[in-house]
Amino acid sequence: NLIESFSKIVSRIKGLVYIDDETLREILKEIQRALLKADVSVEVVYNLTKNIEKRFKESKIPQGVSPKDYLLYVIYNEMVNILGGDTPPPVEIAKRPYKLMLVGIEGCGKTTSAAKLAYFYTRKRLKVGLVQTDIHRPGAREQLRQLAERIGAPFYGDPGHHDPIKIAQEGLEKMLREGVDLIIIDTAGRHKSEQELMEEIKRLYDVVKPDEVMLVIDATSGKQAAAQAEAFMRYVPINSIFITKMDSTARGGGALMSVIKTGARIKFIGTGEDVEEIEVFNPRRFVSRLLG
Amino acid sequence: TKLSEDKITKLCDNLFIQLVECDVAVEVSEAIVESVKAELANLKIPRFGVDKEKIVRECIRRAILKVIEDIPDVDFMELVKKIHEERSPVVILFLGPNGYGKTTTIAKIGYLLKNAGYSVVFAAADTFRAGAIEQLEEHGRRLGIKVVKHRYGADPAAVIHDAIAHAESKGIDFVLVDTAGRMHTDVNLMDELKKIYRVAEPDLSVFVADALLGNEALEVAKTYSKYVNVDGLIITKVDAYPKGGSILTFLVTLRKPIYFLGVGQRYEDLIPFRKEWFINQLLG
Ligand SMILES: Nc1nc2c(ncn2[C@@H]2O[C@H](COP(=O)(O)OP(=O)(O)OP(=O)(O)O)[C@@H](O)[C@H]2O)c(=O)[nH]1
Ligand SMILES: Nc1nc2c(ncn2[C@@H]2O[C@H](COP(=O)(O)OP(=O)(O)OP(=O)(O)O)[C@@H](O)[C@H]2O)c(=O)[nH]1
Ligand SMILES: [Mg+2]
Ligand SMILES: [Mg+2]
Repeated sequence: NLIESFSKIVSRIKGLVYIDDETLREILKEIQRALLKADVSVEVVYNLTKNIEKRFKESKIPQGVSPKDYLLYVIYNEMVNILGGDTPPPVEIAKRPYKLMLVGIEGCGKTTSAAKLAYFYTRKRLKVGLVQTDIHRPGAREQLRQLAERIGAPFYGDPGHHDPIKIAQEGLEKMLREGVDLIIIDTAGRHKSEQELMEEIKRLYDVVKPDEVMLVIDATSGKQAAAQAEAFMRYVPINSIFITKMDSTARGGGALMSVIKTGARIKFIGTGEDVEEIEVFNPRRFVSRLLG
Repeated sequence: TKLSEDKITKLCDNLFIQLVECDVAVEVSEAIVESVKAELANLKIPRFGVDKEKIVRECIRRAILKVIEDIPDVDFMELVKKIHEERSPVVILFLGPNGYGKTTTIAKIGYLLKNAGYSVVFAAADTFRAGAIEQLEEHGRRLGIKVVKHRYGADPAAVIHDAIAHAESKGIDFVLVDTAGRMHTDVNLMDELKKIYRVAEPDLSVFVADALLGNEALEVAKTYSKYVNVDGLIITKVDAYPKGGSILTFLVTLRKPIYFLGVGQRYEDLIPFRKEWFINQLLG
């Protein structure tokens, strides 16, 4: 893969110059540092640079390009491919009604992103409903209700019983009666050491049977993003990813690692606090930002 | 006998990886490793009858603690007690980026202060985010703490001013101020924070961040400290990531005490921060 894309590029370019071992090692050190600062895991960084070093010892690179830029370009292409390549992620809602469930760690931006998704798909002429199953966090129901009102989307939240499963079932019934095309189900934040909450999300999944489970990841989180993603996968399938807080200066290595762990595609990013601050994911832009 | 250069390089490389793997920012990890290197270079190990590995590990541990030795482990309750002896109400401002646990932490501190016999009022100065006022109000209801609030869109500084006035007239000991989360990259919001700080004149300015942060912790710390004075920190969600290296990033970059670690979502889930405990935790 890394090797193939490299040899493809080489065969297309005329004129080559040597990179000596010393130069290569220096460049790889620089690249390693850049990737580590981007929150890419140590294991991935070292494997990546090991592969490159082995492959490029005494090899040739195209003339007129600095060795560093050339190696970065190879890595850039490899990462873009990991993130889905040049084809934009599939964000069309294929079937109606469609149930989309959001999961993720506390405070990563699920509730805000639920509203953003409702805004996005409402603009695509879908009727979108929002369901709040979070009964743990004070004001969670009110938060999503206010956002739903802002967008003009139908909303269902806890009417007083304290069972997320019941709320989800009643919410789905209501949304289906109202002929909603897309039902977005918000859930309480949780992390892998909160055993009962992880079991709760599995029970919720089994009852709701969502068409898609979207993992919401905070771009500012580091390597825990991947560890938590892996843990979520033991309880529910992870079909897609939404990366929030991309208006920070975080380079997103944690999110990249989560993609590698889950095999899920990043579909959207959040670029601010307002419901309109949502963008369809663009791998090329993401990787150039990651590589600094 | 002293350690060989080769051995020192190997130890430092391993330490660097260990720190980075726990999400200590790269630049901070590099600085720490430089300090450790200097200590290791001076380390003299007896030739016989000792556990060499243990001696080296202890040297590394002490070297890291040395980097942060000028930052005190603060007893928060002692600190606020002293401030309260000088003036009342004591105004504590909580600030930080989005979603890291400010509002929940304010509730925890309110719980702590009430249990210690103080009277508390909350200032709902997050007048922006959906549900922010209701969230704090619910905490107030559960804890029996009054919440001073205006409407959404109101000037946060006005809410704070009212809360302080209320506390003064009613003889309330503490005003805990909740502010909206804000991204350090948003200049308008950071300027607003500067204004809020100036109006509130807090006795304590507490920065709240979570343990999950990666290298971004460095940027957040540098930018926030440019806009407002930070007296101390509370790092949350340590239960999700006990080895959270961002803790070390914040200590080394801001050089301010960490008052507490948030270790869960209940009011009692707050533990005093101890440097030694954390470094031992980090080094495993
Ligand atoms: N700047 C910025 N803030 C964001 C973004 N997405 C969410 N936020 C903010 O992050 C904070 C947390 O968002 P929530 O939607 O409450 O997060 P959550 O995952 O639902 O939190 P829990 O339900 O408690 O787990 C809020 O202040 C949001 O406004 C984003 O893309 N950029
Ligand atoms: N596991 C765990 N969750 C926490 C901790 N502290 C806060 N949380 C959770 O993190 C989420 C966000 O907390 P908030 O208090 O709303 O965060 P905030 O900083 O006020 O958020 P904004 O006002 O939107 O910027 C909530 O679900 C809290 O329950 C902690 O120490 N451990
Ligand atoms: Mg939420
Ligand atoms: Mg808040």
